[in-house]
Amino acid sequence: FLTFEGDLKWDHMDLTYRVINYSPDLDRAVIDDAFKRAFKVWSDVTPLTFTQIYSGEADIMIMFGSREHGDGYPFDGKDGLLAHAFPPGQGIQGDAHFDDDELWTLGAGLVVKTRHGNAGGADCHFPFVFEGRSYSRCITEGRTDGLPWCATTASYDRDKKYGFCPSELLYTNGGNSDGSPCVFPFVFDGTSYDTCTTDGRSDGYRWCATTASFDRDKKYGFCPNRDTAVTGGNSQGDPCVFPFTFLGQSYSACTSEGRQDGKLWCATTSNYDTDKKWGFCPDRGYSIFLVAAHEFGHSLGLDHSSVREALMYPMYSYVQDFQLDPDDVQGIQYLYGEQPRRSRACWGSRGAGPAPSLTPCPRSGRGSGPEPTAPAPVPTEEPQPMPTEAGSTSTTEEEEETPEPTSEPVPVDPSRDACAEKDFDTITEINGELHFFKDGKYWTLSSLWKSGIQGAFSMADSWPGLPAVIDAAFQDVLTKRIFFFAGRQFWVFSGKSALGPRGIEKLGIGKGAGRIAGALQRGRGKVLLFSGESYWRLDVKVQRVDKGYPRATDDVFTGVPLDARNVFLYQDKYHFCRGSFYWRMTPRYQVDRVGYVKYDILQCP
Amino acid sequence: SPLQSQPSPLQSKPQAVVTFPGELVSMLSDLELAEAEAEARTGSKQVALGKALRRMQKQLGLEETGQLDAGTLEAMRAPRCGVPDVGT
Repeated sequence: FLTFEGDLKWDHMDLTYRVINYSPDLDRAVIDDAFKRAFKVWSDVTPLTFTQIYSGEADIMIMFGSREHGDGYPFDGKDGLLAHAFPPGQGIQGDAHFDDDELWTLGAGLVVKTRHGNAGGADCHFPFVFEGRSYSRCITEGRTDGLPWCATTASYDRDKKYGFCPSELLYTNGGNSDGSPCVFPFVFDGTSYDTCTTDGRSDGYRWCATTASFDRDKKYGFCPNRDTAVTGGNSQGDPCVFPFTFLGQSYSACTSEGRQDGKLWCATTSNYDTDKKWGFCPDRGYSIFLVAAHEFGHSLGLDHSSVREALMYPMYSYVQDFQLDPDDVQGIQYLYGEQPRRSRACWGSRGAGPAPSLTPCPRSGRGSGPEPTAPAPVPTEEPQPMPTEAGSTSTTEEEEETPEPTSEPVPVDPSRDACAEKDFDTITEINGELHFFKDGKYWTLSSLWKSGIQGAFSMADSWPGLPAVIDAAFQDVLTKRIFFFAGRQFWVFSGKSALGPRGIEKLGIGKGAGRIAGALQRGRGKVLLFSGESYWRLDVKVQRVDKGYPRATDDVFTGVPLDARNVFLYQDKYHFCRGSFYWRMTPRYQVDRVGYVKYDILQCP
Repeated sequence: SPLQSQPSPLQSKPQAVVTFPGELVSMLSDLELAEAEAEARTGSKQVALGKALRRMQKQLGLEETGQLDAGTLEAMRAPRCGVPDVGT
């Protein structure tokens, strides 16, 4: 994760927000609910609270706009940029803006919430059957007043459940008419209008008068988008007009004719050939909940993350069952600390539904709020092989390549739960199984057998003579011997036979180095040993570090904690642990995941 | 039961491609577009696109090829947040 330069953050925890205006794409209640859930994403893992206010200046002012909307950072029409937000601070700082040239949905297509009728405001059910015909949009059939309606179950014929769809004939948003419907025709600036219009405005929003004369009464409201409203094109927000004529042919549904990209479009007048008015038909749209949760992350002080699964990754992708990534949790807890309440609700809510469904969510907000990591990684060079030190010798025991067979360990204390451990002295992979060492005990986890955590086993039984607390261990991939490190001493085990302890200065590691935090096997015969902010490359065969070392860890392993407690190779990726968390790095030195040791690696419940 | 009719070959008709008003259509290739953008910003054709691409690829967790490869183009075309990844 990244924070903004200077770690900009709010100086109080009880934040307020205000929604200045609403998108015509969604019912106001749906938008309010999405914003509420988006804030809850963050309040669930921090001490922050969010309160909506309806007047005055809030910490976070939220608005919809398009193109240049007053802040000097214009949006770009449909698609592309979706929204932006400013880091914490006074004035425009902290505010979040959403591009209203997008189609805002809950990410999976139009959500048409009904009003009135007999379905209690339920969403339309598309398709639905009316008088034996199937419909996938709101219709005016069966009515004489022109009000669009839909069934809220699969069959109106069977269930008779219905409601009215968004329409300017039913209500308006905002303005100064308390939601009154449009009155058609109305007069504006001496001209008569019988549809909503954008005339007189520079922001593209469609409006109407709510009396017969705007010129006289100055009463107006904004038109809600119909379910057939188009995006883009040259008549944003206008509904499709069916049937329409295109190149002399009549069309009663959206079509991709005339286009090479396959996108569906429609005319917004009855004749494209004469009027040239058109737009794209509704697609899945963008989830206002997901985008808002991301933007509010900025409003709280988080910059973009390079972790693709993180909410703060800059690109949009729809996920149905949203869950905050540990990278996001770490970022926000770095700024504001942990959620103090132990019995907090989980945010594992569905991104696609307006009502949150809280589910148990064991990964939420645990951990100790680690220190920030280094800045975003910059390209580094692959460590180059260096010639080994001349005159290095090998001992006979180091040539041994056949380890003694080891007997299967027997758990000495099955009741001792690895998941109850705060951290581990050492984590390393031995014989394909991850081993977690702590205070004379160890547990194993096999990714192959899916048998879960095994143990606790006694270190003394398996590797007699080792101290109870070891700092690092690794298995030589060639000889299968296991190297253990504790303080400035190390042991080499072949089965249960040990050589050692010997001082790590014998390996060529100077007195300035403290404990060895971990090891990464680098191909055959080479192992990187980490200590402090440096690492050495060990030639395992000659048991001597190569020339040119130590090197600064940050030069190559950029973006991982430099004070990692454990460093190990697992499933061909580098893992650096600190506190409850691990940073996973690809062989190309990109941090591709930050997660919990217990929940993601140990699979603790 | 449904009639078991033989499928008939689709009547292919010439596809008319229309330039829709209000739609931005670029005739430039991806590389030309990127270079034109860089030139417009720097006033110079001597721009190190590869270096900039690597930096962006690293920032976005992509493979660092320094090329306008498929993954990079996909990321560039993806809908995204308008907060800049790198200041200035």
